[in-house]
Amino acid sequence: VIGRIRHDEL
Amino acid sequence: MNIFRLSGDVCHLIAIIILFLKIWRSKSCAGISGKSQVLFALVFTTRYLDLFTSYISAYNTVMKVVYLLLAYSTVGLIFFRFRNSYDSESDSFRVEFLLVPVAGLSFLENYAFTPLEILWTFSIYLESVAILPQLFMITKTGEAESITAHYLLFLGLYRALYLANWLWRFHTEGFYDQIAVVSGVVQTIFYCDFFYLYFTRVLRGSGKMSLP
Repeated sequence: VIGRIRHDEL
Repeated sequence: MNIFRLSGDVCHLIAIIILFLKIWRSKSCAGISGKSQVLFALVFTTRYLDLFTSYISAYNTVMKVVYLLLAYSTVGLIFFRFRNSYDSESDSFRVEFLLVPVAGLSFLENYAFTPLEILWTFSIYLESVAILPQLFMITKTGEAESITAHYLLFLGLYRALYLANWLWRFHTEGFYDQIAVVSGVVQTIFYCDFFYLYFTRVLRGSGKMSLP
């Protein structure tokens, strides 16, 4: 999943 | 969420709490780089702006708020409450040498050219180098108190566990956040030399970590 990533990490 | 990610977050939290309590209890921030702490506060601020735009989970929201509160409290202790103990002479790292390239790079290499994404990318790049003023200070003064060393150890563990988390996520979900992974690897490399010193000196020695 390269590209726009949902930032679900801290 | 996996065990590496969760323990990474917990180690990060422990590191921040260790530092806060050390300063709070000793009423002194001697040996602590105020510049690194300001950079970390800036990292959290620019990364967690999505608190207002996207909801991930209660865990995510609570941790972000806790990190932010602790980061600003620590900065407050260093520059206001216990500012007399702040060793600005030794904390002489030129942060503009970090901020300018990091800001430039976040404009060039990001997932989307939008304000929030650029700030998120900025925070990721900045985090990877934010500890340098602290490491520079230890090199300059030649030693770190064991508690400062424990702080750095937990920060380093957090990094190492996040690398494991990314390997796990790539393996199980095919998830691969290129910007985070590359910066994360760079950041972890900065801790390697410190890990070596920690295990050879703090654990075997008398408490203080002195550099050769």
